[in-house]
Amino acid sequence: MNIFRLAGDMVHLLSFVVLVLKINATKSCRGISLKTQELYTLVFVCRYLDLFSNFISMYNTTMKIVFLGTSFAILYLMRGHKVIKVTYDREQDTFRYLFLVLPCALLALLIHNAWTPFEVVWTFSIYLEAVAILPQLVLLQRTQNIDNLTGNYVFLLGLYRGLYILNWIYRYFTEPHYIQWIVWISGIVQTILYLDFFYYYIKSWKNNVKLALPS
Amino acid sequence: EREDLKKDEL
Repeated sequence: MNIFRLAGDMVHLLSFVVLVLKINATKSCRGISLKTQELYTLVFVCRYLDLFSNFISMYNTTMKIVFLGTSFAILYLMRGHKVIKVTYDREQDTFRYLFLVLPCALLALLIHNAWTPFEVVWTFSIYLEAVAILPQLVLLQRTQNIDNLTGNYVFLLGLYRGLYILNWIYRYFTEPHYIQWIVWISGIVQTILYLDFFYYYIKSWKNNVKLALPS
Repeated sequence: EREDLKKDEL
């Protein structure tokens, strides 16, 4: 495992920590899209179907369990926690799941590496992850006074995918036959979706003003 | 071998 991959995973993990911290410390999930969180949970469930059948390393298994566990914990906080669930911006978080899930499912049925249920579901999770941030980005644009932790959370999620691209470049040059078109193109699309956010995030950080996205 | 390689990322 190279340094970019490890850094990517750690940043991804940190994004979960920041999100749970924000929700728990403020007892509020204001500005967080439940739709994006549900889509991420679906992504992890679909991708880690091989959790018990395909052992790669202790590291991989542990991280998969942590990602799954944290995703479900966040869903519980946002949907089931008495105090926190009333802070959810239900009226603002209006993105339709089907606009994302359906095209990704169709694409996975059409473009995949092997015609097996496991492979198609895995490919679906790759496509869905690329676009799962969209409800969150739309909600951010609608939210006035984005708090720092929410901004940092989205930044870390984008950074994670950016680091994975460096990891793929590194692997392409160091590992023979390492070519992963589906993963690479999806990962690049996923990272591009963050570029606009990055621009405003870095600008607000440099000017030392509160993050606000133009609507 | 490549099947395993493909699934070693999170």
